[in-house]
Amino acid sequence: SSATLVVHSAGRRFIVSPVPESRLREQ
Amino acid sequence: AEDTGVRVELAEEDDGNKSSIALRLWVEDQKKLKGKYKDSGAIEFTFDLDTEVPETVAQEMVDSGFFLETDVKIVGKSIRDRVSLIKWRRQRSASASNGK
Repeated sequence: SSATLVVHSAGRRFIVSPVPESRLREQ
Repeated sequence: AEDTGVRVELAEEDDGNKSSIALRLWVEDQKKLKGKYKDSGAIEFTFDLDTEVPETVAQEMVDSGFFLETDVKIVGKSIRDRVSLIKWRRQRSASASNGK
């Protein structure tokens, strides 16, 4: 899977990855 | 909890002991938010139940470009609601154990 790491200047790490289709609500 | 359009879930099973837990957040219904987040993914991060404040994490997400400043409150509230639930569950299981 394609995950992206974003590190905030305060040090917190955010890992961003695609939301599984099954978890998305019908719009 | 109120439906904020932002979903926050545990990213790992809660062992009930660690103060630092992994959470995953994503936009479930962007109509409830002021910004447009069509292409955003799920954001995973760790949160310390004892020392951290949900609104601070929300601000860091804004700083990092995940959300617009205009939605910082709704993101903070979404995290706060989930954190409250996790703490409540922990307290409940702790009192259940003590009652035995």
